[in-house]
Amino acid sequence: FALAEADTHTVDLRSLFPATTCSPSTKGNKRKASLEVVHKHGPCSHLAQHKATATNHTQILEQDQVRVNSINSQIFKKLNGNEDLSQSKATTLPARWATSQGASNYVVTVGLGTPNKPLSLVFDTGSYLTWTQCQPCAGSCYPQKEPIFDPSASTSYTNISCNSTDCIQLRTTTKFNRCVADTCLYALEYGDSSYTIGLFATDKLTLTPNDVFDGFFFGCGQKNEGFINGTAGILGLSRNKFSIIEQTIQKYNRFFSYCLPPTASSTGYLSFGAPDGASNAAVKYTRLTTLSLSSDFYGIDVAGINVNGKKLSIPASVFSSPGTIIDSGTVISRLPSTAYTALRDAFRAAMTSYPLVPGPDEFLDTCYDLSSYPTVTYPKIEFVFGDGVTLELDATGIVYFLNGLKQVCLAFAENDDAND
Amino acid sequence: IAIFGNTQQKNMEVLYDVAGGRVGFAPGGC
Repeated sequence: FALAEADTHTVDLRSLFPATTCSPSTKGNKRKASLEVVHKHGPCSHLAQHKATATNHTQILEQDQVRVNSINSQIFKKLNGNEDLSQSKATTLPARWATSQGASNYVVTVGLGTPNKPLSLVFDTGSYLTWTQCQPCAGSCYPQKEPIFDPSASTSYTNISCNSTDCIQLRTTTKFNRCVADTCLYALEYGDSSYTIGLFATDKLTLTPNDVFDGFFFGCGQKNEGFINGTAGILGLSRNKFSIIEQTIQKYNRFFSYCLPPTASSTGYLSFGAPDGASNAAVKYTRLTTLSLSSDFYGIDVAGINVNGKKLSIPASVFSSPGTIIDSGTVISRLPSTAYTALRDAFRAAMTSYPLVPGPDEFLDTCYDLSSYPTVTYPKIEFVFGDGVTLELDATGIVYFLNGLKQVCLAFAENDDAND
Repeated sequence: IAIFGNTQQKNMEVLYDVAGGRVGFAPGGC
């Protein structure tokens, strides 16, 4: 679809729209522990009853902002030592924004228990604890596609003792210090007041028939409030001890990869373990960093941005303090004000031949009506890292189709005032 | 904080070598 010139993409934008039927990708290493990734709202997803919301971009973007607020509050509360900040801010958010996890659009299916039961989980590099709704839903459960996991039907399910080191460590991490009798409880609250509370437990996790993990720690949710999506929970991929990455360290040595499909009508994959055989020469590696304010997230050392092959005038310090993370659950990249303004201005300068139209609000403020153009040429965007590695974004990663071709927007947003 | 979101990660393989302290990107990965 792209006739790439040196510094631009020339694209028939209609080719980037999702089709009405699913076209599974044939790529990906099928020999590895590989799970198929689908877009929650696309035709490849079996979450059929939720497809009706596929074009509700307003809700998707609002949920995305809630997630970003949640990430920032997790980090900011560590900065000022105010552990109650996220909770106090959460009360100001409208309930219709639903869950911060709702913005995480990519879903995989795993098996849990003995016999194993399939569960569709949002995979999330910004969460550490895997959780799923559990029978008997002592508090409440929201509707989900698959049957809700029933621990009493699993012969390998075990509750974690309150006095175990694992429970103590979880309680320390989550600041939730409760048990019922001798059973450890977990609680996770997100930035919009959605929450899950339940039993901290272990059971057998099945990724593929050859990738089965006994005694996998997870949250068995008995009260799950504020979630509106049809998935069964979260697959936590962040850097905490209880994430799937740490729990499978002996087999995969903390190596995982994913590919998010270019459109919602194709599929991607989530794989665990290093690639087999010769290394892929096309892979560009850059340094994985840790934020000084939070070790849970995956940090990257962004130093600059190129547009149209030209380096934007942005001080590297803009990206380094408090830092930059890579997140599978945030939809639209967020940039500090200085960086966003430089990027937006350069993009607009390259797009003067197309009619600029109003965006939905200040969130996406650079949108074009491209409905009368068979092809569109827009600038390439590259991220430059501190170690000199340059990453060129795919053509699909630059624009966001807010309203078909009538509102095609630059898919970046400016961070709120850091002091707000 | 700046966030590199999932729209910008589309259609590329993203590899997390956490033990090796590096993250990789391969274009056209899907």
